[in-house]
Amino acid sequence: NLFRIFGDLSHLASIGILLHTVRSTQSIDGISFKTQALYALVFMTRYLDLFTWHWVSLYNFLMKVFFLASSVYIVVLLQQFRTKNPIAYKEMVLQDTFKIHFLLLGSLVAGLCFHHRFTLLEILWSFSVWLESVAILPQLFMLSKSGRAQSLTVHYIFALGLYRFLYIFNWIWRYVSEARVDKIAVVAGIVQTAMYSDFFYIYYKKVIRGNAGNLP
Amino acid sequence: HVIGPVKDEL
Repeated sequence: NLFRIFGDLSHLASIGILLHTVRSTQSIDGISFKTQALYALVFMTRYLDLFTWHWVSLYNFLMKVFFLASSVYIVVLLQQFRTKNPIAYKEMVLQDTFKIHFLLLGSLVAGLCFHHRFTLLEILWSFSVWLESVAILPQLFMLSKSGRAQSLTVHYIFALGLYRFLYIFNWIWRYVSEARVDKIAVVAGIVQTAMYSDFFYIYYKKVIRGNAGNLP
Repeated sequence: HVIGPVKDEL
């Protein structure tokens, strides 16, 4: 359905915006390394079914490979700034102070409590879904602390939030047309969209209405 | 309605 396709495209766009801006401006100002590392972990633990020969479709396969590869690539790209631009890297590390072990531990507990079957793959899948729902927090925390945002981070977070927002409509669509619903994905998806709601409001005020407001 | 995994999503 259209919600899902546009959701996936929005997700692709967010990665494209991030990669393009970092590569063309050679700047990592305002980007949270922790959030990017969490996303790499999310895809690594979710797409393990690539190795179980569980075939869904060519689209599904290519997207999984792309998300996996691009998330790892972004982490490597950010790490390169450690030697390429130590001052910018150090500044990022100093601002990127969110305690992610709470997110990791919380997602692990949620994965152990809510899963479809008690197998390693299913628990890791559930862990990845919960972790994705909170992985943006270090980035939002960094944004709120610095009080300024590069157009990069603003558009990046907007595209990422839009992706999750569209997925909610996708689930409503599927519930109606296919009579299928994945409770874990839906609850985590709503949590994730809620994380962005404050940001969306700021984005609306700042970007759409053109006011220079404060950040979330 | 079927409540269960929808694993064809990303």
